[in-house]
Amino acid sequence: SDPCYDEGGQPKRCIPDFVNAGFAREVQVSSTCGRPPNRYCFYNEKMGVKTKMCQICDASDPKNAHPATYLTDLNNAHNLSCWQSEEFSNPMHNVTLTLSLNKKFEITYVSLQFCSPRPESMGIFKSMDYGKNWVPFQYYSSQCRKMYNKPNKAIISKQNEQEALCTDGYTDLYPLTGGLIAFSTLDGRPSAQDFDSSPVLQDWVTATDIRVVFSRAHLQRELDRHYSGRDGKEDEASMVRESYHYAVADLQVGGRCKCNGHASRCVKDKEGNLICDCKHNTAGPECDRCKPFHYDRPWQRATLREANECLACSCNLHARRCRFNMELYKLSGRKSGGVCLNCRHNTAGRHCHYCKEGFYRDLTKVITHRKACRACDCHPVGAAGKTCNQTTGQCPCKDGVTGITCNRCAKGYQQSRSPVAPCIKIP
Amino acid sequence: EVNPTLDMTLFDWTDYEDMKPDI
Repeated sequence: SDPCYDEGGQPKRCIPDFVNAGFAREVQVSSTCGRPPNRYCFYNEKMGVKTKMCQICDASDPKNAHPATYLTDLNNAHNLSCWQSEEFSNPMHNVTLTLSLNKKFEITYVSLQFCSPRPESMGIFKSMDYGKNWVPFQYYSSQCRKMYNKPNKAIISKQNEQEALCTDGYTDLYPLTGGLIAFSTLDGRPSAQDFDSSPVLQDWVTATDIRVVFSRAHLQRELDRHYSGRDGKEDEASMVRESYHYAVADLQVGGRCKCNGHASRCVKDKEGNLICDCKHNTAGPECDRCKPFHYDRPWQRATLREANECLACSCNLHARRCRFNMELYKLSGRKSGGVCLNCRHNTAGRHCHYCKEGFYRDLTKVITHRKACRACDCHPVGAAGKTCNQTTGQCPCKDGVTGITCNRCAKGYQQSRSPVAPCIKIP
Repeated sequence: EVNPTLDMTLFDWTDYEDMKPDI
């Protein structure tokens, strides 16, 4: 059975399965360790025992490499594979992860599982135009105002529910490894209760790309202080030694392929691009328009109550194209707004429902018949015009002329030599 | 009795050349 239609064949809203849209996708990272091989250190705490360990990152050695592919591979909680950045000495050094989905998705959450301590400040951004423009999705910082010029944990109202907010949650230094950051796109947004009728939030959750920017690391001193038990006075030597890196085990982007309620799955087209398998007479990568000749009413997103399928124009099989006219649609009580274009078979009118000038309706044939309109064939001399009666085919005859096509003199008349008065009364 | 159809060749087109159809 097709999820886009009910048992009776009536259209109903359908949506693709919820997926981790990031899984197995390539992530563009601004920095990866191991080329050339470098040494890095990290703190670990197991069974209450704190240790500082140092290892080598070597991109050419699979055992010691931490490539970006580890961000979106199968996530095994017992054997984390972590992407890791290069070492940097400035905690304000930016590191960026960019995940291209190559298709519009409706994002439910973005989550990261860290192998290093979580950043002190970071931002999640989205693009809706395949990476041309970026807008902030969410900020995390213990200094929201200073870092992002945003208040900490602002109240979400209908006025700002489509804006990125900032929180100091998830920014704690601990846990040193395995820390999570999870951003739920609709969490706390007032209109989320009625997502179907909120174009603002539908727009808010839509993205083609996700970018994560780590903006500031926790100071090394804080860690060293905690583990060494020193009194907090920094000496220059320790500041020189400071070295930072970020490491992430898993970047997840949970959501659904965006199909506006008109498809239950996404498939790859001939070029390998992901597109919606559109139903309800819709078309486009996101089923975001009506397919040709189905413009009898404007395109609309499907809702739980109404599938809003696109309807074919009514052209009585005499036209292949039509356009939508909002004025006519409103005048019809929002039922029909299609206007047929290039009516063929000598038909005319908005629905190709009558015969064009010079033709009349042959009532022995149904209007959908290709010969439903016959030529008037009015006589060039006997008829007063070329247009005949639409239903009878009777041409307008000159005085004394008769016949459907006005090709004969009436009773009591005879043909003259004048083409202006072809029939004259018999004296 | 029905009159025959108009015979186009019987018309005098001298003054009505612009009206004359292709016969």
